[in-house]
Amino acid sequence: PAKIIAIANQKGGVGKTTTAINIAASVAAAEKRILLVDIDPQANSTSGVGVFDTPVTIYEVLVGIKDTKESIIKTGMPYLDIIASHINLVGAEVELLGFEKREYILRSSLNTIRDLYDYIFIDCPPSLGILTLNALTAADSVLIPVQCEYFALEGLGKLLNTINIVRQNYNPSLALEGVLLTMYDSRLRLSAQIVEEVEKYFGDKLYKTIIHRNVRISESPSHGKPIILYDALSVGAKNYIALAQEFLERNRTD
Amino acid sequence: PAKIIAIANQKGGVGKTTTAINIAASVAAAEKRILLVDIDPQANSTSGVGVFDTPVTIYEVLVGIKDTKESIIKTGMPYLDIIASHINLVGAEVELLGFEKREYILRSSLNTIRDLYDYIFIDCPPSLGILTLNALTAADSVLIPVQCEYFALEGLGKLLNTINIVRQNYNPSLALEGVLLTMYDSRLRLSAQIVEEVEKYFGDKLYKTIIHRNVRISESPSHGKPIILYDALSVGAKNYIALAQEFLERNRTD
Ligand SMILES: Nc1ncnc2c1ncn2[C@@H]1O[C@H](COP(=O)(O)OP(=O)(O)OP(=O)(O)O)[C@@H](O)[C@H]1O
Ligand SMILES: Nc1ncnc2c1ncn2[C@@H]1O[C@H](COP(=O)(O)OP(=O)(O)OP(=O)(O)O)[C@@H](O)[C@H]1O
Ligand SMILES: [Mg+2]
Ligand SMILES: [Mg+2]
Repeated sequence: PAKIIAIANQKGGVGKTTTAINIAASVAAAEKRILLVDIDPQANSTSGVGVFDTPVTIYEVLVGIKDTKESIIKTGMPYLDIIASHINLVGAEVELLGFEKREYILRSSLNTIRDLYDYIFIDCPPSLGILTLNALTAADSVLIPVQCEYFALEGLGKLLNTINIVRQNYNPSLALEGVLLTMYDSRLRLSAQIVEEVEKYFGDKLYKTIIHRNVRISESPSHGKPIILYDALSVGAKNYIALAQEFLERNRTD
Repeated sequence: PAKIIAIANQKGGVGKTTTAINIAASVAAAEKRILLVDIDPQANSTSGVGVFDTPVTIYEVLVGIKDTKESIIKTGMPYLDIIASHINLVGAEVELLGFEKREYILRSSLNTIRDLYDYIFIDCPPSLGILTLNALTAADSVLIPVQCEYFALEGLGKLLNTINIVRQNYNPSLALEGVLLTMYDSRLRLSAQIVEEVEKYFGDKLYKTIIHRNVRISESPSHGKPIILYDALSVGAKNYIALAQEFLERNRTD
């Protein structure tokens, strides 16, 4: 059955969606069967892979109106499927709070389709609310994108705290997949300082691959394509291909 | 009594905190009495102005343990006070849902100190949950930072929708203060495309001042200072001073 990886960080704009789309697409390019689950009401992963027709979304699955299987949508890329999000998921946050075992809803939804995939990546919203809690409870591990900026360091302690709480109360086997540095700009002293700090704190949990700031990455979602389809020769595509290779390397023994 | 402006956008990392800190500091430099209210559990506005000793935060005010006046902290800058945030505000989101008239809690808290200031700016978290709802209900107007990136355009419709809902149900006089373009990079075609789109959509509600991407802006919070104290000659400081001037110009008749 698939390994489930949540891509989470409550700090906004650090590259969660960009990483979810591009690690999913790059690993799919290595012919692994991949499901991308978008649980952010902003639905950026959904539009970022060019999916606009979404008859069934994660909303209907979480509130129990539809089966998980019915929500799976084929993307423009072989080996890459998606469960789309929708803006009405904002309402679900309050609705889910009333459910029994509300932290386990996504976990049980994904268990029914887990055998169809090798890896499932979950794109989380910028908060530590009930949706991210569901992702952390459903996941085997968490990949944490950290932007090479000052504010990005501040929230890491709270995120690790929350991961510990989830491990103790809801999901004992939740592991740290790793920490990924994003939007690195080699011209900036600030970027180098952040890398040093994060290396000290995380050691070998820090991915060796660093994602550089690259305009082709920020252009690709407006074309509804992952970077390796939009511009395979760009620095951004090379970075995410290297990330996919490192990810598969670290998961070889699984 | 003070005019209250919420700085909101559920998209993460678009420059809400950077704008809250720097418009507050630049308007304070014009000797207006300013209160910055940080209601984001990440507490980036709080650390960004160098406030680390926070005996009372917005958390104690919202749950009713402390008076608003007790939470006001002087910053290192004349005319600029802050009500700090704290990471335990994450818990308040669920707590507040149980309160009666839960959308009005911040509004009544701020009413008690409104006469002490000319302007009050509220830095919101990247979500449309109960904390942002409180800010929109307390505010006279909303300033919306929009990053010059594709994903930043996607969420605008939902935000305007939410503002309408708040206006109809909780705060009939809520107006749009304006839309501010942030992290503009003149070398990128993408930036120019976003500016064109936003101009078409918002007309004269779009601030003429555009905030350019400027590394001194992203360095300043690590020194606990607004940009005009960290590097007054930088492009970033000039942009935020121009923004403060335009803001005061637009509010001259108030
Ligand atoms: N390596 C990169 N180079 C250039 N731009 C990037 C890079 N990574 C992400 N971006 C851009 O930065 C912005 C923020 O990234 P993204 O939306 O992926 O972050 P996020 O963490 O998912 O945000 P949110 O917290 O709102 O969910 C987007 O406009 C994206 O296109
Ligand atoms: N004009 C700018 N030039 C360079 N960097 C900037 C600029 N504005 C903001 N930044 C940096 O971009 C990052 C995101 O900005 P900021 O934290 O203010 O956004 P936010 O909308 O408050 O994020 P969140 O959604 O997490 O609250 C920060 O690291 C900040 O220092
Ligand atoms: Mg995202
Ligand atoms: Mg912020």
